Order: sequence, then C-alpha cells, then structure tokens
Amino acid sequence: FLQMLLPKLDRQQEDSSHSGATRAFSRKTLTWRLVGEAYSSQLSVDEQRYIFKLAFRMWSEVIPLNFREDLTAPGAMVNIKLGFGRGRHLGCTRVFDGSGQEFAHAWRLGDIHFDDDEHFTPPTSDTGISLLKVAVHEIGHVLGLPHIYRTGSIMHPNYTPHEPAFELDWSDRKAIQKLYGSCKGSFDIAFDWIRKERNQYGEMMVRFSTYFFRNSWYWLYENRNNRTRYGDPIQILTGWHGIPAENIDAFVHIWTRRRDERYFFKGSQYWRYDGDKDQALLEDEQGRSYPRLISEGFPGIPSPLDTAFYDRKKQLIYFFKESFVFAFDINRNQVLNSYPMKLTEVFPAITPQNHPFRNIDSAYYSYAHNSIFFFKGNAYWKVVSEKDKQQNSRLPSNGLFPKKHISEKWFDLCDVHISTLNM
Amino acid sequence: EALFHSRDRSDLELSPLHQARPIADLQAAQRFLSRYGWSAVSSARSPNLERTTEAPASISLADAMRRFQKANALPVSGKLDTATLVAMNKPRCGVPDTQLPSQTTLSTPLGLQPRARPKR
Repeated sequence: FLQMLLPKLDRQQEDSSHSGATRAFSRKTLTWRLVGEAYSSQLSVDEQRYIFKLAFRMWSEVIPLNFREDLTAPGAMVNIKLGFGRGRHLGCTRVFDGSGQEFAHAWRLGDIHFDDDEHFTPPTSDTGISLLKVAVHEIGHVLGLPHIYRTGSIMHPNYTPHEPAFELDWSDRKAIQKLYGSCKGSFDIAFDWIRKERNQYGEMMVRFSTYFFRNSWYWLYENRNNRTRYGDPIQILTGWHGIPAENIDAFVHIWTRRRDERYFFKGSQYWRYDGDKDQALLEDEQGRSYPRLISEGFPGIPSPLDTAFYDRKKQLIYFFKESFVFAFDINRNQVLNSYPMKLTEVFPAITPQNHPFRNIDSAYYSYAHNSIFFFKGNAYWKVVSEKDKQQNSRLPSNGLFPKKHISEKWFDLCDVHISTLNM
Repeated sequence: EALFHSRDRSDLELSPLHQARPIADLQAAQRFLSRYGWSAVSSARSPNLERTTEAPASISLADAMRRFQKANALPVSGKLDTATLVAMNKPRCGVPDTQLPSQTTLSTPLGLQPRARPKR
C-alpha cells in the first residue's frame, strides 16, 4: 500500500508533457480511485465515490479531459488516488493537524488526501466542509493549478462555507484551459429553440435557447453567460422524448404567421416535436402519423441528410446533402425548380478555397447573432447576413466568410466520460 | 470511531485529541508561513512540488507576514495582528500557497507568478 503511494516517477512523468505551461497530464482519459483502505468514516462509501465522480466530471465539463473511475487495475496504474486519513496517514510525509485548519492536500500528478478529522459533508448539506468543493479544489492541484487568491475561485486556499451550489467560474475555466486547451469537436446539429411566453403584462414574449447536439448527448448554451448550462452535457433521452436517442441529422423550425412546426430528421425519417407537451407527436392535426418518411413530407428531398435550416424571410427550407443544396418552398411543398444546386454556387466562398465544399455537419441560424453558420468538424463559416451586406455591399449574397474555430465563439462545449453522462 | 448518534451524523463529535492546534503566537505563525511557502521552507517535502529551493535568508518574517497579509487583503503591517491570526486559522488546503520565486521576481504580484520548475 505504501509502495502504491510513493511517487511513481517513471510512470507518471511518462504521462506529463512539458509544453511550456505547467500542464500535468497529456493523455485524454485519466483514471481515479478512492483507495479501499482509506474510506472516510463519515459518509457512506457510495456517497464518497459519487461526490468524487461529480468532482471529476465538473473539471471535464470545461477541458478536453475525461475521468474514469477504475476499481480493478493495479493501484500503480491508476492516475489519481484519493484517500482519507488522520494525523500521520497513508505513508504521506505531511501529517494532518486534526479538526480545523488543513483539511486536505494533493500531491502533484497523483494523490489526494483528506483529513478525516474534518467534518466533511455531502453537497446537499450546508454545515461542515463540503467534500465536493474540497475535492474539486484538490483535483485542480493534481491537474496543475496553483492556489489562486481571487474571491470566488475554487482554487482559493481557504474554504468558504455556506456558498450555494458552486461552479467553476470564468477565470477558473480560463486558468485550466490555459493548461489543457479548450474543447473542440463536431456537432450533429445546432439550433435555437423558440419559446413563446406571456410576461406579467400578458404580452407575448419570444425567447430562445441554443442547443448543441453531439452523438447521444447535448448542451444548452447560455448565450448571455457565454458558456454551457451548468451540469451539461446530458443525454438526449433525458431531455427530449420520442426522438432518436443519437446522431440526429437535422432540426428545422417552420415558423410563419400561421405555422409553427418543429422537426427532427434522422436517416430517411422525420419527427415532429410538440414543444408544449415536450414530446414527439405520434399524430399531427391532419392525422398524419410520425415518424414519417422524408420523401413523403418533403417530396424531392433525398435522405439521409447532412443537415437543414429554415430561412424565415424566404420561407424556404435549405436541405444539404453532400455537395448539393435543395431549396424547398414550404408553401408549395416542393423543391424550387432551379435546385438542387452546388453548395459552392448558392453559398460562395468570399476567400477562394476557404469553403466547406461538401458534407457539412450542421447549418445553424442563430438568433443571438442574426446569422447563419455552417459547421463542419470544429470549424464554422458564417454566411453573409443582411447587416453585413449593408456594411459592405460588395459582399456576395449568401457568401461565406473564412472559417473560424467553433470553440472560439461557443465556449466549454466539452464531452464528459460516458460513465458520468447521467449525473 | 468518531462518536455520533443521529443517522445523518450531523452531530459528529470530534475527540479533542484530534483538534488542530490554533495558531495563537508568533512562533506558530512563523511555522504557518514556512509551511505554506511564504518564507523559509520546512525540510519536509511539500506536496504539489517535487522539491523546492531553500528560501533566501534575506526573506524576513515581517516580509513573509506582509506578503501573506497582502494576498489576503489584510492591512499590510508585517505584524501578527488579530486579523492575520484569524486568516491563518481558517480551514484551508495543505498545498503551499506560493513557490518561493527567485530573488529577481520577488516584486511580481502574487498568484500571477510563473512556477519555477527545475529543468528535467
């Protein structure tokens, strides 16, 4: 046991990379374990493991690093080991001082020790010392962060009691992203979901939330806070009912004075979603049952699709497949005569060769930016908007600005380990 | 076992033997400043560091006190006053707060200092 905790110079340093910043680990998935002989006597073992699982997940929500609890590998192979002890503990050279003052410490690239003389409590309690908060802090050290003397930082050396549910704030995110970079990746769909609500004066208000879907999970993106919702990503199954559980091709919201229809597309079929009931419709008001074949509902449109978006002004749906675009007139329920056309023709590159050409992942009309964005891989191309055109009339209609990184416009869209997706 | 009677252990009674000794005098304060990297480093290897360099002798206790007070937004007097004692007795993480910079960077603001890593 002692041997397990002695620094594994060869093993761990093999993990670390010296890229100039004080980065600690270079692999994408790290393993952790609450050491069996070092459980706390204050909380149930399941509670302790759940809290550590959540603590690791909170870091992986903001950096491209996953954490997996490993209960079987030999101890020496586990990247991060956590344990509780009192006074002289776990072969550690630093002796704990009993209740009060020092409540935990972390060894770089390795182990985290908690002083079991402290009164550690679960996140739901407002007494004692939150084990979740201390765990997030100590994991921050293991990942390479020093103490940060900033009010509100999780890396402040002193514990601040009675704080409501805490989260990694903007500065802490930037600090850890300086070491590990920001999260990149492609998206299946991105869309704004419109909500119509009446305010206290009975006036109809329109609000929207932005969603990003990837594989079988999704994020709500809070535009006003420039980050994802705390606790995201979560499983599509959890938040949306009756649509496919993963790999959705497109989302289209037909929104006119008389129509308000939302559709999800996957493969050869499409589903209609009822926002009020928060459920995919089995049958619409005309008695049509869902899911329906795309070829039935949108004659002339091929499947599976790459993506699609609805242009409210022109009342056209643009469907994308490979290097072609199909403009579908929702009033005449047919593809415009001049389509399909080449993607490069309908949406020309402003800078030659700086174009997605084919197989875009998602076409997203953002109400926050009043612009259309084409996503492909971890890059986006912004389509010339009316405002752009007013500022520079020489820009081509529907032209594509040179590509940029999605992660530089939408922040912290990070995966978490599949074992923690349901937390 | 630490004694408790209610199911959620909210009435956990810690035995007095396991209470941290409060920091109440200059000597204890000096030990605190040394332990957490504000002045000369104790001989024990500190966590989160492989091995830290010995502090230059010129860092005096008052200096270290002043730096600690400044980082904690306390009146910077260099003296062990009540507010400083309260700050030193707060529950805290055992990882040292600072790595002693080389003499040349002493004046840079705390917390923003680059970490001095010995070359591999």
